[in-house]
Amino acid sequence: DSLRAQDHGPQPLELNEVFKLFQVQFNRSYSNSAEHARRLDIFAHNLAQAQWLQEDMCTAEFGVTPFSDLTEEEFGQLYGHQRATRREINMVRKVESEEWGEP
Amino acid sequence: LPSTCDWRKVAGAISPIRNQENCMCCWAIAAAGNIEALWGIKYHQSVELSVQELLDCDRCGDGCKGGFVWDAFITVLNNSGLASEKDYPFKKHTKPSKCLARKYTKVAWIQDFIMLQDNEEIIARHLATHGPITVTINMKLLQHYQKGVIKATSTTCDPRFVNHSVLLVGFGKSKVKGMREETVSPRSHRPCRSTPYWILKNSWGPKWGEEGYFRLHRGSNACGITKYPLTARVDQPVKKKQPISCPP
Repeated sequence: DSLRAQDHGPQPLELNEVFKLFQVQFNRSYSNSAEHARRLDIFAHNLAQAQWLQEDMCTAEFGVTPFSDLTEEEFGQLYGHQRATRREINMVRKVESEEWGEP
Repeated sequence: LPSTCDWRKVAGAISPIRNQENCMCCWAIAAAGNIEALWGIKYHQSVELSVQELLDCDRCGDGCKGGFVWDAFITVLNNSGLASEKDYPFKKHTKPSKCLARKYTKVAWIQDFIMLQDNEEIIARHLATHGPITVTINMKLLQHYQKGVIKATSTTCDPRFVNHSVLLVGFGKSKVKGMREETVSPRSHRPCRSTPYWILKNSWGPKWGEEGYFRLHRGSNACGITKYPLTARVDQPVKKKQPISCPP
């Protein structure tokens, strides 16, 4: 955790403080210390990701959000609209065929 | 095409920001928001429609496990309209075979729904002349978004993979600094570059993003915004013109 934090974002102590603030702000608690450590690691990764986006894209601001303790996969699974992708593929095919003039 | 458009400025057109919480129903909230907006614009009647009806009566079952905007419109067509949020409130979960569509009075209905072409100019024109449109985007960058205009590339946000439906409510242009502070001498007047953007209504509560809304760059198919632009139609179908026939 410490190495990761040193590599990408705030120092470990700062990171812990930021994470505590996040937990208070968004009312987060974790079942055990292992889960807490895992979420802290994800949080550090996300903070680094947000900082990178911030540097890459000066028109928007990125940072701590209610989703900062979720992995990208978890975020997609919890807040996306995913269902069977097969139906989506059928829809794409229909649109493409219309573009080529077929009804 | 006007340079800016914001349906939030029309009283009663845009309903308050919803919060889907742990229910994966962005598709139903986007569809309900679309019909509410069109109903408000056309009939000057502010309505809040039942998202729960869309979830309970979805032909594919549990609506909190995801879905597509077109399924929501099909449900509205099959049920001949939609009840109000007040009568049939959002419970954030669904139970099998609990469609209560027949129990409540319909307060809005649609004639049909259409998918627009995958062209941002056409989408903007339709938005400006008819009203808000549902779109489905890659939501990857929204995980860390706080405010401003998201200028995504295909690397940072793959436009081919879309997984979140929202309501497009307007567009505009912002003046932003063209270059970074440190690269320019303090005396120079940097030219301001105008950034065109879309205004989108999300379903993660009013505390998220820009009071529940966010902005995406317009003109670059940011996060696949052009992939599924769908909208209901609340107008009466246009009467077919008399066919022209060649005299015998």
